[in-house]
Amino acid sequence: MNVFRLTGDMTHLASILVLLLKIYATKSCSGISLKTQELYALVFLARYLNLFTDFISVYNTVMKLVFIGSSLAIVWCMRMHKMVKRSYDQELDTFRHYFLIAGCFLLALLVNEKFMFPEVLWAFSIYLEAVSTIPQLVLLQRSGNVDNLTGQYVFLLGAYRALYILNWIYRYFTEPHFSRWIACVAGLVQTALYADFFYYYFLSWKNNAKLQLPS
Amino acid sequence: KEEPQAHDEL
Repeated sequence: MNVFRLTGDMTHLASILVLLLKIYATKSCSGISLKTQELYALVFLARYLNLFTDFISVYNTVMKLVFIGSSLAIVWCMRMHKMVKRSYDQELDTFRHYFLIAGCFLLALLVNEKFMFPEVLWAFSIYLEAVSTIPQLVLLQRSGNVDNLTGQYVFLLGAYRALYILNWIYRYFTEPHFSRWIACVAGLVQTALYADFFYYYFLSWKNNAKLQLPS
Repeated sequence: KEEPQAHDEL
């Protein structure tokens, strides 16, 4: 464990807490893409299958349970909770994320560390996470004004993978046989997708203005 | 191919 990875995990946890806070405090999920939440739940379920087979550390197990639990709770909330689901921007959240799932699964069948079921699923979860934020970014562009908590949620979600890239660079130089090129390339793509969001987020912070994404 | 490393990251 290094400071980049720990900070990255904490940033990821913070993004989930901010999202839970927004949904719980405002009883609204306006500006949040249900499709991105569903993709993330799928990412965690596909990636953490080894939850009960390979024990790595208490921290690792606890965080996996938190990520799986929170992502399923958010999807449930946005689908079932009568107050919350009323504020869901259904007509704006129309990105066909099933294509993302199919594409990532095909890619995982072709490009993986070892052609075994757990490895293919792991690669699938890595590729899917890289593109899972697309419905959310599309929704933000369509909905124009972004409320603070939603903006902070998306910012933290993007920042965590940028910190993971620093972690992979650090591990590459400090661990002899470290090679995570699948996660690293996917992580670079994932972070690059946030580039223009980071730019407008920085502008809104610098000018102390409302976050506006050009539609 | 060497055994894939255990995925110790989240």
